Amino acid sequence: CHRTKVKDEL
Amino acid sequence: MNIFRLTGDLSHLAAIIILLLKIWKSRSCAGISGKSQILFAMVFTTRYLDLLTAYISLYNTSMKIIYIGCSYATVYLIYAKFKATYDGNHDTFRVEFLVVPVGGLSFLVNHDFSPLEILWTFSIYLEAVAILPQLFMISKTGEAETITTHYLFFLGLYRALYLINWVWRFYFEGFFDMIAIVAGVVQTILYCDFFYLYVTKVLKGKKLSLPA
Repeated sequence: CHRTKVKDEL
Repeated sequence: MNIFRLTGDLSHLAAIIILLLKIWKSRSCAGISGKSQILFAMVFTTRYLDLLTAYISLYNTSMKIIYIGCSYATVYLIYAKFKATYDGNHDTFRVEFLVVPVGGLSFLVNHDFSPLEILWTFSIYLEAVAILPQLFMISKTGEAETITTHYLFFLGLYRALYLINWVWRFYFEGFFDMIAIVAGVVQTILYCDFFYLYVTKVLKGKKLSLPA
């Protein structure tokens, strides 16, 4: 499952 | 950062400020579910623990601090300062029916079995359903003050805008986060019935009241 390493969303 | 994400964040901020101002100006939290507000405070606390571990941007850090601060201030106003006006008799949703399954699910379905990641997942799942005590309270009393409906509208609008943001990010950045998307869709669906009432009643100048 694809995901970003950094969670930039609130 | 695209326009949908930014307006989503601002809409979320508007909702939080509207609620705080409504309570502060009227010196009353009548019609507001304290349970939903405690759940939102839990959502922000468990999600923004990364304030301590990662720096993303000044915007990101300041918004997180504002969200957390406002949500604790709201809980304080309801349960301490204006406690006498809190309508606990109508705020009877059993929050353990939300928190326990959501806690279990965040252990089972997550991106990574680590404490911070599980807490982040918990906050995403919990946010999806945190408004239920408030909606339950409105369905129980059969009505809501107009200002409360504006609060709910902006809260729902925020999630709807985030959905568009995720479509955008998928097409232009190849980014998607299945946990956030599924929870976001569930959350937005919960607001649909309310959106319908908001458009057909509140925007036409009528008070939101449900048929007995």
